[in-house]
Amino acid sequence: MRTIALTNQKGGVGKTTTAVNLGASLAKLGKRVVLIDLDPQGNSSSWMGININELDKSMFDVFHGDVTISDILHETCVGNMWVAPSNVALAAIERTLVNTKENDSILKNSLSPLQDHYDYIILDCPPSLGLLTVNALTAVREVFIPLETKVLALNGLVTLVNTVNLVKDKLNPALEVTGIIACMFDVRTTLSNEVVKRIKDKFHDKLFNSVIRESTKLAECPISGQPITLYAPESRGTQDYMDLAREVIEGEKKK
Amino acid sequence: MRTIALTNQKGGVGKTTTAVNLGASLAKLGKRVVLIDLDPQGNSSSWMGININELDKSMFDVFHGDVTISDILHETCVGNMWVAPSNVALAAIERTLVNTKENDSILKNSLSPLQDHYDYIILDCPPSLGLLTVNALTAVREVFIPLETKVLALNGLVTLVNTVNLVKDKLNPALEVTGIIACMFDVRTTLSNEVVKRIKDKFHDKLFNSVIRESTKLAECPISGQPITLYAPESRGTQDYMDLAREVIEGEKKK
Ligand SMILES: Nc1ncnc2c1ncn2[C@@H]1O[C@H](COP(=O)(O)OP(=O)(O)OP(=O)(O)O)[C@@H](O)[C@H]1O
Ligand SMILES: Nc1ncnc2c1ncn2[C@@H]1O[C@H](COP(=O)(O)OP(=O)(O)OP(=O)(O)O)[C@@H](O)[C@H]1O
Ligand SMILES: [Mg+2]
Ligand SMILES: [Mg+2]
Repeated sequence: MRTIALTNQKGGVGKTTTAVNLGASLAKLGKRVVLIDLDPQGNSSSWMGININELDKSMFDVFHGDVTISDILHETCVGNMWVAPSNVALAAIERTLVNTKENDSILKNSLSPLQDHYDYIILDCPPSLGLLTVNALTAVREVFIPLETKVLALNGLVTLVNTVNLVKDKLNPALEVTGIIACMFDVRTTLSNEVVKRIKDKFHDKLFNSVIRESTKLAECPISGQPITLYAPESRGTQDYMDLAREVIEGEKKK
Repeated sequence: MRTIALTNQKGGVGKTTTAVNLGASLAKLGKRVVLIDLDPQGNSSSWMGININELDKSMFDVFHGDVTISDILHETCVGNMWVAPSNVALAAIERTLVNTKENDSILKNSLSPLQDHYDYIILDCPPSLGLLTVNALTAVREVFIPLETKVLALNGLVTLVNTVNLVKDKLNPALEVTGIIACMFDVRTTLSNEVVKRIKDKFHDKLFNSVIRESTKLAECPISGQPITLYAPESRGTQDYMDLAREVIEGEKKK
């Protein structure tokens, strides 16, 4: 079972869009996928049609040890893909767990029962490096970093890689950045190309070849309740995420 | 003195780009502007050329009552515009101030000494609704909401407006959403137009007429150390932010 945190403290870079659409593409290729929403804004939960204002139990309750992840899994319109949803209650975690001993490993412990039942566990992280993201980094073996192909992308990358290394040292020796995903690639300007080139220079062995291009369909589908693979199966958005999914699956040989 | 929080919990919608470029445009039109960076990622501080890894004193120290905002103001390449910078130390605020009595009003108190010295205080908020944003909302009279003209924009708007109303009720009766700014407007697709139309239907009296269009120059200038008004004075980015600044100044008559 591969456990992957989709992490980038910069806002709006494509974490949620990748969580949902890479997840759905992996499921379409036959993998059993659990998407864990770790953002109190619940974007990936709402995207998949879950009413986050009427959640009986959510990731908040998992963090408090009241339920397991299996207890809160929702089926989705995608065969082989389930969602463990979140809502604003999760924001309180940063405060309520501050004084709990071993508060970084709570999520790690809740992932182990899933071991033999699923192929991919994907964690959609919020735009910050707080307790929720640290829990994600402590719980998984792999980090994928979605990046918007704009100049600010690289500044944040250094801070993020430092945080990953810190968690690796202190809490989770198995942790690796195993992928960087160029998102929202603007085919009309040279800027995107230059940014990808600079990421390649610095992180060539990590950057996926599949680039996710800007596409109106990808911007539209979050309120459709469907991932791009169902909303617009012939679109460039589906092409790009399916290409990425195949590349991710190829990486299984090294694990 | 107008005090304005640039707030939206959604990531990457243009809060920082607006803080820097609206601030610089107001300064170009003769206003004395203080830009307060409230994001531990320090994007607006770095943008204006401040080395956030070597900050002697920052907003963190203001929150701890060790210095005043005046003590930490940096001059910038823009006449009439100063920056009160932040860096990652600020992230600790969410935890260290949790148990402090009246921890929502710390920023409000630190703004009052600035009253007669400046025309505009602009607060660049992080992508969350935590203690830093609540402090911003408690400290100011006005909220401007930058929105990316994509479908997800409207979902988050409801949550944000609810939070503003909550702060207004409990902590700051003078607080008003006085502006919504359509950012990153994509002129090539109909999607942006439809989103603006829907915002207009719901919030017609708040939406600024000036729309900020997508522009490569705006995406490039964050690492130049300059706002768009200096980096590319003839560009559409400068046009749009100068138009917005004039519209904002017109709003002074109602204050
Ligand atoms: N390839 C793309 N083409 C067009 N629009 C996109 C693309 N990828 C993402 N978007 C849109 O850009 C916005 C930001 O994307 P998304 O929400 O996935 O980022 P995020 O990193 O999860 O943001 P946050 O930090 O707020 O969690 C959304 O409106 C999304 O629909
Ligand atoms: N009008 C525009 N045209 C092109 N690029 C833009 C425009 N406005 C913002 N950007 C770019 O989009 C990205 C997100 O913008 P910005 O950092 O201002 O958003 P933010 O709301 O402050 O994000 P965060 O939530 O992470 O603080 C940045 O790379 C920025 O340079
Ligand atoms: Mg997200
Ligand atoms: Mg910002």
